[in-house]
Amino acid sequence: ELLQAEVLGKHPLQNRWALWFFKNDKSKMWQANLRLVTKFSTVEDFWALYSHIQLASKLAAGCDYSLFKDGIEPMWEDNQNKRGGRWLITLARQQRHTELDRFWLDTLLCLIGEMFDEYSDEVCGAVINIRTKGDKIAIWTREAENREGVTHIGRVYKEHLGLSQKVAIGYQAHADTATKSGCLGKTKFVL
Amino acid sequence: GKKQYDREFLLDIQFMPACI
Repeated sequence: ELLQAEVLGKHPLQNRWALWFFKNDKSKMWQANLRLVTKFSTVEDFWALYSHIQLASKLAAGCDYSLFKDGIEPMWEDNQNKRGGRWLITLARQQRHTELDRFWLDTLLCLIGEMFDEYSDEVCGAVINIRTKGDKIAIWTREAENREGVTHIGRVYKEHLGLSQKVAIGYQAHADTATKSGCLGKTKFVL
Repeated sequence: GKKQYDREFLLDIQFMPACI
């Protein structure tokens, strides 16, 4: 695959990535609404895909995009996700039209560019949720107890998004989010 | 040996023919 990419003059990525799309059809089970769109493993194929899909800010409420390493499904229950967690960015409603698409694109670039250095292997993927009450973007990592790795990823992510020091982001373990009551999630780390 | 790309490089090639 690497040779093929190079022969074609494309830039190979460290990982093959899978883009998923979720549309909330209440007449179906949750998993039936989650669809694999396609997979890619070069920079050029990423851009070809990105330029062909709808911007996140134009999706209907209840939709999600997810980008995960090949072999990892975008759900807590996946073996590679279940001990992990996520750095969560919650946006105000007005940010959908000003910053959402930029934040999501920067998130995707962090992933495919392996911008978390030696901790890039800890990254599983990223999810964007389009919701009426406020959109959310999250980077998912594989091991919530890996403080060093999780905080490095959070620090680099926050820097790449250009969030000011006054804006706090929190990391939640999936195990805690799955058992939470109401809308209060337990935050393991804050930056 | 890890394949890393920075943001500027990735954005620079967004509209190259092979990407469209």
